[in-house]
Amino acid sequence: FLYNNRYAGDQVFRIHPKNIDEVQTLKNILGHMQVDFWQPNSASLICQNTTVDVHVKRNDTLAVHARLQQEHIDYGVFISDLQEEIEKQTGYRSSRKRR
Amino acid sequence: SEFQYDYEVYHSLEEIQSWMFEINRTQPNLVDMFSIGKSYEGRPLYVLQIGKRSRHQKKAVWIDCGVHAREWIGPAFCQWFVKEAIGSYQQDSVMRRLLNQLSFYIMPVFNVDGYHFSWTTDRFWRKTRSKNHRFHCRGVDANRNWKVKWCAQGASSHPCDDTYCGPFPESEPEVKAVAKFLRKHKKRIKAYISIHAYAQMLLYPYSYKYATIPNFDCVESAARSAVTALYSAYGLKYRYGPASTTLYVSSGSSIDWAYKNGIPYTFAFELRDTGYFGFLLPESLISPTCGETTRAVKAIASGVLKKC
Repeated sequence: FLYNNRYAGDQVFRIHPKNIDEVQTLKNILGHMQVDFWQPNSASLICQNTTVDVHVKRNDTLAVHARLQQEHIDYGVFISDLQEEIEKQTGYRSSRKRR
Repeated sequence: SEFQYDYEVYHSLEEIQSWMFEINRTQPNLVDMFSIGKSYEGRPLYVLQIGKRSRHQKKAVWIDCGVHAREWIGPAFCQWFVKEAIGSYQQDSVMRRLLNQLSFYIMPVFNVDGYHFSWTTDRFWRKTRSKNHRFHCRGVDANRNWKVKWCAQGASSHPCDDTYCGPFPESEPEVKAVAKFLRKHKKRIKAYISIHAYAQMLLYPYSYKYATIPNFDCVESAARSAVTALYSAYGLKYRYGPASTTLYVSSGSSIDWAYKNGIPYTFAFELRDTGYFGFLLPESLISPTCGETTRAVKAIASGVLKKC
């Protein structure tokens, strides 16, 4: 496995906070976890009516799903297994090189 | 040779540096290669100068890629642009005019340590790799470390954050080296372009405040031409405008610093996509992404040669 399989089960969430309350709640939820912000680059830059993409470690994915559902915040999972995506990209590269 | 180089795959730092040496060796009429300093971990910071040699001082355009390590499409674009510039010099009259009248300074990998780390250890690493004396967290955001409204809104003073501004402005040797080079050549450099991902946007100053830049009309017009040229390739619509209002407020950015230091056209591209793949943009999209971006950069460079 690439990168020692460190991303197995990690997910990328896309979240849509619709108002100030949801922005604040989201900052609270994500601020207490070791999430990797993809867009925007940090919790402080989250605004209403913009999309938030975060990479969540496998141990935290269930908790994030639960909290977002509990708070009725609109979200989806963009990448369901990050390791799989990384392997796919590199597998494709290897096959091209062989060819 | 460079003709067998595969521009449609992502390359490691070692491969990119070998490619730079090869391009420099095989294209002596159009290419010059030099180092502007060393990274925190001691790697050379290479720049390619592309353009027809001239006795008089030509206007210049600076392009940097790979400021943020995980944005792999950036270095892929810089390599693509060099290939296009050299390869189309004979056939494309626009490119020929650009290379005859301008010098392009191209830095394919700005954050060399971070890029290497993203290949070997952490695919999603963003910052440089400098050590902090008080915290175990490493690295500084190389796009928050410039001496312009340093470490204010949109930057973090905490070393463990991804937007950490560093202990002081230009604390990172990579930023310091580029700033020194740009300061030295600022009379000639008319455009500064920094390549990032992802959001599909073309941004210009200011990043740190909502005010309008003095030469807004010229810059806005150049941005409009660039996104129109980009659209003409594959029909992709880029948003464009001041970084503060189009993306978000951030301080200590390179475009604000370059603008403040007298470079009239400064832009940051946020390349594909809008999040479907995010930083894992498939290699099959390198060609369309770089092709359309090349058109946009050519439009900006053409704008530099016009009076506004």
